[in-house]
Amino acid sequence: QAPIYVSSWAVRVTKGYQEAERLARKFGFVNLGQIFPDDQYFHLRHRGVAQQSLTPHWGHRLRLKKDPKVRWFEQQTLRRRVKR
Amino acid sequence: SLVVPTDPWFSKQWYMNKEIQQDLNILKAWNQGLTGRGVVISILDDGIEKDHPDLWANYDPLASYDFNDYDPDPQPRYTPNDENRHGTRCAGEVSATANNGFCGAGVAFNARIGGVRMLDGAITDIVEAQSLSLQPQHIHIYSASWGPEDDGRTVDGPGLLTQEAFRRGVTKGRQGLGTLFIWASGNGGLHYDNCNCDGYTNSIHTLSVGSTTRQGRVPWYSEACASTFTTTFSSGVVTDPQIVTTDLHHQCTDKHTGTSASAPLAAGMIALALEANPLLTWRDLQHLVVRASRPAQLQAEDWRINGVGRQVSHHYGYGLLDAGLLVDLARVWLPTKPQKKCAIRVVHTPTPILPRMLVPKNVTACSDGSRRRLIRSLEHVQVQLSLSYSRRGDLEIFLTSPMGTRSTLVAIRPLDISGQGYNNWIFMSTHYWDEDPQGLWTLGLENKGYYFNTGTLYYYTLLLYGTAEDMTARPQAPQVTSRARACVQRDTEGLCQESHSPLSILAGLCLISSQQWWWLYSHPQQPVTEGQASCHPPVTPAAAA
Repeated sequence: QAPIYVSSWAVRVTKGYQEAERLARKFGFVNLGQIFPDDQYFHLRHRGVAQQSLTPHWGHRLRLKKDPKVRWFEQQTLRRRVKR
Repeated sequence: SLVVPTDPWFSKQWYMNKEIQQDLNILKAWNQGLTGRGVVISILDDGIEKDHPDLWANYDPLASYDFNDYDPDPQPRYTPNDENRHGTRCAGEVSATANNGFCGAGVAFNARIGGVRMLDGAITDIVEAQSLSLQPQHIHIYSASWGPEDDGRTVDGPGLLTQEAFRRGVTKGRQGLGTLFIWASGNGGLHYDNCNCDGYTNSIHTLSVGSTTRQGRVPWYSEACASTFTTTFSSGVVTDPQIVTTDLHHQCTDKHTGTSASAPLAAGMIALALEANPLLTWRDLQHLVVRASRPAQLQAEDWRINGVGRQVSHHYGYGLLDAGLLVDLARVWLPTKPQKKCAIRVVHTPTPILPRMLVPKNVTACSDGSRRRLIRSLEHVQVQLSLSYSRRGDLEIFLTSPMGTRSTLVAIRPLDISGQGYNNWIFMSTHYWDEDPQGLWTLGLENKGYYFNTGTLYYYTLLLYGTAEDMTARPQAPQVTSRARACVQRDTEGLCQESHSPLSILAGLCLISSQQWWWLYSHPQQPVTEGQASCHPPVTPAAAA
């Protein structure tokens, strides 16, 4: 099954919260905070991106890839999970 | 003079009220005063009805969150057909209040219970990772009764962030002792699914729980696989009784079913063990569960005796979990020595897959260069491989250990017609627990379907986890925990209000506070010393050999 991309990104930045805030402001994301307690992984969401899409957003991919402070990022996809 | 809860539905709780001869033996643990006090469990699911009359008293807001709407309230979303009742049902099995004249009793009826609402919305890697790493210093046990589709054709597991959440949970959670992740093994029996195609149950960091019926039969929904550790009761055919628990709208139910119902029972039993010995690590508990599970009356065609004399099955793991035995063992368990990991690259050039192919590998190395063996007793064994195959579900993969134990890493899955093969997939087996890894390991690949199937094995790495200690030669230890004295003064949450830190060292003994007692923890071989940071040997992450 083809992945369905959503308007959320997981981003790892070196210098924590301030760096994530700067990144969010620069590219128009909303910083939804840390993914793990006290860490460098942040949850960013973009309101101008389709909530569900069959293709990843190439523009944000390019921008995040070019930013030297971004160590890793991943546009989130929907995961099918069932109750047992 | 058994202490029996007075709740009106306790008589319906056939799996723990001694109605059947070999039940979960929970009354034995309760009669030792163990009821989960001081232990915190969180149910990761579709929410929890926190104001339910049988849950509110044990409800813990710190162990709860709503990652679907990003607020602290995990109350389920109510719908006409009550599709979000699952988390509330799982929660009641663990921690429904006892002796309050309502419903039945939870297995750990004095444990604190929280709920994470995360299944009622868009599920992403972030949502799963955040749920599994909520309050890791506060929550001791996470119970999850969900996973990828059990449709017999899916191969899926945790994303990178969720894998990281597991890793952090076991290395840093619970003040370094490691949080417990209890997982339902899967409901895909009707589709001939295999729980080793589910990366959550298949993970070394989760403790995967299967189901059996009241009669000790394999339920129609049950999946067989090598990563299942243990089994508890659940539903069977329509005439079989089901599991009693709390339900939405302040109701009770005796209709909770599937492997979903089994995992929370095991989570509650593990809470009892943690009350008996709060210093158990995540690996100690896996050792204890192996030892506290018995074949009992469980019927299966594949019970085998492994290399250390334990009976093990792909349907049930090591068998029916016994709470009385678990808490007895917990009290005398000496800490497991650090985990070691040994990675052996076996195939790294593309090799055509023959209709029946055996890949032998003699393992002798597994040492740190000083001829000292890193692993004498195995814990988990993994096979990491990439292969292509014309019809994935036709390929059976099995692994035989030097001591002759054969476990099926994946059996045929008739509905899996994918031509994508396995891409860097890791299969796990618990069947070699405590065996000596030295000798000949044989990976087998066999076409059990269409005659003209073809494929290529690109690489195969054998991953051995274990410890340098010979676990089969452990002497029977004296009790390592003892109640030093009762807590005199408690705060509103029931925690001891005394000047000692939760973990302190006193005259070579560790002094630990739980809600009700101060515990003295002694270790005859490794007496602790004043100034030592922890009462437990360091829990080191796996070091590759």
